[in-house]
Order: sequence, then C-alpha cells, then structure tokens
Amino acid sequence: VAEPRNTDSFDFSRYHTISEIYSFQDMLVAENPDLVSKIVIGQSYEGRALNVLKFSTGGTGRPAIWIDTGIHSREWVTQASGTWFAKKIVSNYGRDPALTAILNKMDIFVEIVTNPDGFYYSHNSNRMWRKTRKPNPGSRCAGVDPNRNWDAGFGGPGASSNPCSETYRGPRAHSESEVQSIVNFVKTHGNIQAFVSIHSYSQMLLYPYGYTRTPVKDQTELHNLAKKAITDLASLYGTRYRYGSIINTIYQASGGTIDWTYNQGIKYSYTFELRDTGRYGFILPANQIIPTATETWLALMAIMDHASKNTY
Amino acid sequence: KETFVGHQVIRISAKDEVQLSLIKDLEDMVEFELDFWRGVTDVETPVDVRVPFHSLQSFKSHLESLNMDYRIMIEDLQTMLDEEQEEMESTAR
Repeated sequence: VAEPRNTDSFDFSRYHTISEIYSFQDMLVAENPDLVSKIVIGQSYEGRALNVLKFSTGGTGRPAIWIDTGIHSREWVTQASGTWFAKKIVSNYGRDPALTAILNKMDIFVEIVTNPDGFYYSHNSNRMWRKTRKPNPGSRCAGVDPNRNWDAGFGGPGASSNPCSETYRGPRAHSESEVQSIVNFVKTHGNIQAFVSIHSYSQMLLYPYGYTRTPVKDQTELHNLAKKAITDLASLYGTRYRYGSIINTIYQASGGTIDWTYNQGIKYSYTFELRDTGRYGFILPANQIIPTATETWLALMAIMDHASKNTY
Repeated sequence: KETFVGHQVIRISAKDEVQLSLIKDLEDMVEFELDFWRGVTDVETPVDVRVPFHSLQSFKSHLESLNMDYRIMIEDLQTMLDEEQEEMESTAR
C-alpha cells in the first residue's frame, strides 16, 4: 500500500484504518509544528493512545473549542470527516479570515478516533461494532456505549443496564477510560467554551438535554445558533437537517456526552448526526465523505465563529 | 470476522403514536436480536433496524401482524460491506 508521504497526498475520499489515521496525525504535526501539536489524553482499554490534535497560535489558557468524532466506532463517516477537518484547519489558517480570527483568539482540539478499540474492531472483526471493547464481568457481551457513560442523568431512562445492549451505560459513570480521559482533559483545561461531538446518521444538530425535558438555560441562543448552522450546511448541497434538544428531537438518552459538558459550564455543546438520510445508513459510500465533511464544516464554522465572538 | 450475509436493514414507518410505541416495544424483544440503526423518535421519522437472517421471516410476520408499514432499506448487508471493503483495498492499492 502506497503510504502517503505527506498530508497533501492523503486520500480523504476513502475510509482509512486506525493506523493510517494515526500516521496522518503525526504527519500533520510534523508539517505544521507552529500550529499543530498532539496530546495523548489517555489510553483505551486495550492500550491504544487517545490522540487529540491541538491547533493553537500561541498564548496560554486560551478559551478553546473541542471537536470529537468516532465515539461510536461504526460511524465511519465521522472519523473520516474529523480527518478532513484537521487538514482544513491547517489549510485555512492564514487564508480564511473567519478561521484565522478564531485561531488568533481560541485553541481548537480535535479527537478523531475517540473510540479506538471499537474502531479497530469494526475494521477487523465486526463492522457493526458501536461500543467500547472492555469485557463486562459476568456477561458474554463486551463493551459499553460511550455516549451513555457520562455523569449526566447517568442510569436514567434512555440507556440500558444490559451489557448485551447497544446502549449499555456501563457499571458506573465514567467507567470507560475513553470517557474518563476526556473528562479529565476538560476539567484540567477549564476553559473549553464549545464542545461538538459528532455522530452519524440521520442528519440532525442537537443540543442538551437528553436526560430531562427541562430546557437548558441557554436554549434560545443554542436553538438560534443551531438554525444558523444547519442553514449554512444546507447552502452547499441542500442537505436537510433537523435541529433541537436531544430529548425533543430524537429520544430520551441518559449519560450523554454533551449533557455532561453543558453541565460543566460549556455553553456551546452540540451533537451532530451526519448523513445518511436512509439509503446506506452507517455504510455511507466513500464518495460521500468529502461532500459530507465539506457541508458539515460550514455548520462547524458557524458554531465556532459564534463562540469566538461570544466568549464568556 | 463477523459476516452479515442475509441480514437486512428494515425501515419501519409508524402510522401513529400507538404504532410508535409498538415499535419501541420491539427494542425489548431480544429473540429477534435486532440492531437499531435509528431508534424511535417521532411518527414522522422512520426507524431503521438491522435484522439478522434467522429472524427475518418471523420479524416481518410480526410487523405485518401489527399492520406496520415497512420497506427494505438494505437488501443484503454483507454485499454492501464487501463493496466497501473492496473499495478500501482498491483505492489503497
């Protein structure tokens, strides 16, 4: 296999293995030492590094934006989009005034392979795998749904206590190292102002809460910003998104990522559900990776731009 | 490596709230070994579920007994996965 010698020759229009993505990350850092660095925030259950790319133009303790993809491992278009986003940030800095302004004021953190064990397993053993890979004592079924494992309404309705369920919440909140590592990073950093966790599929942009019907105190602002973001997204190919709070738009889900981040004080907490509309589901053809990433980038820019102009 | 020969992804459309809650009940019917790709949200939003080959017939009969509208979104999952794998390997080469 012809390994790309640099990130310019990396083929963003196809799906990649975990080792190809990790190599991409190292190349991007090596090519842009003044802008990009790699932070290992922890290890997965099977010992894989949890890599976060940091995009920073300097300063210390700057307000920051977090983007993660692939927390559900089978949602391959998300890791592929995260890879494309990372390259886009580097390509656009200094060229695109809006992104340059954001990076001159804020740092951006991108975790592309948020569930590496599950991702490796989805490539080599079970393409349908969604959860982590840690065994569950007393059960024949492994894995915890990392989007039900957060300390936000943990254990409430909208997650399962059955280890064989796809939405198994885990034995306790933050039991999964993939989750605990982000928790530690967010708490240590202390100044993350926007948190975007990217899933697929069903074309939705969601904000908290998922575990309760109580509206968040910033509901109006989050709702209006979501509307602006999906409008920008649709401007490219007309891809239609629904938007709203998790519980009102899809279903009750407890222990969810952005409910926890919002409760940590991160106002701009969003979850994307990228393409598909219902032809391919998780098996989205690779020729849709770049269109999906490109349209999503417009929505991400709307959120990041707003966050950078409304730091708190 | 797990294969999914004969698995189908079924798209179910609820006519009303009653049917929506019947679809919700399917989540607890472990004998079908269903994998919900898109869970129950509201009547306007169809539900996508992967059904293993061995459950297909009984699952479809169950849906028909409930007078549920459904269509086959993916005819044979393994065929799609083979195409995806082939594409990954060919573009890598």
